[in-house]
Amino acid sequence: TVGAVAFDGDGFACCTSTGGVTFKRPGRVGDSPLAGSGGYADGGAACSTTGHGEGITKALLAHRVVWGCGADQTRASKAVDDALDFMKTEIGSQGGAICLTRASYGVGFNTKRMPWCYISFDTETEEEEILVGIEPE
Amino acid sequence: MVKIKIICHGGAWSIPDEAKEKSLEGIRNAARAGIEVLKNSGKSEDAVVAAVSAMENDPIFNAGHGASLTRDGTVELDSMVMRGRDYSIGAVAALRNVKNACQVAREVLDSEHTLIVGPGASEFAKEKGFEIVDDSELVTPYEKAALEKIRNYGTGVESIFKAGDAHD
Repeated sequence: TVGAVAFDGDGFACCTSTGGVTFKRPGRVGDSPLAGSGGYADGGAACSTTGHGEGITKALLAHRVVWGCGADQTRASKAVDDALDFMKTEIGSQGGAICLTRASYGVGFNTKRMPWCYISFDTETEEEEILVGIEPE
Repeated sequence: MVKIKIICHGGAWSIPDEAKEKSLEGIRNAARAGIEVLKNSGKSEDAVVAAVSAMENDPIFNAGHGASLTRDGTVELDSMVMRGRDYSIGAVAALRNVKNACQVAREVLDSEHTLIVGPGASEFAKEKGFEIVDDSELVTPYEKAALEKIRNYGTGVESIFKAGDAHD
């Protein structure tokens, strides 16, 4: 599964895409195309998820992250961690998520690895920030 | 000060060491593709599709070219796009024979639907002018080997047990 979340200065969007799991039954669909599970976006935040499809759907993981951001724009990272903890303890599923608010970003996963990359760009100063990771720390 | 931004992920799983560098290279390329759309005053829903398309076209990731295979050895793709401004959604599921499922999902976002699945999704893609491709263009040797490994897993365990030198 792959995903992206963007903020264009005015609004958010998310996108998630996957081939599913190897040896899946034809017709088996996980979380990725389901709004609220594989991805969710509203006026204040957006999220894309990855991991155990059935578990993410039960946890409504993407909506849980966006809802967890609430009005506090600095909560993206906490919202991701809280949602993944819920899915792990309540449903026993693992995965990862990325999130953006106007003021912060969130990256979290409780699997071995997840490649992620964050780029922000200040349209006035033209300053660019790039962060990349794949290991848990 | 207006900050435009994008964040991408390449899937959370037990990524083996030998796939690490290519994964990092691919995720950087994807985020770069997305931020360039935003820098050119593009909308966030088009920036995320540009980033995800880059990863769908990169065989290191489990989407598009390089997607996991069904037990029949076929490729069925799932994707969604959501725009926060107006809660618009576009999604496809179990889509066959199209390279970039996220681009088809983006077309659904502009339609009166939110989710189209299976043969209907392929038909919709065809109507929107997407090229219909053969599974062979999406299947990689890595995923073929992964499928075979699982298919033969049962046999492997059986033969080990039969050889009498294993325990539960």
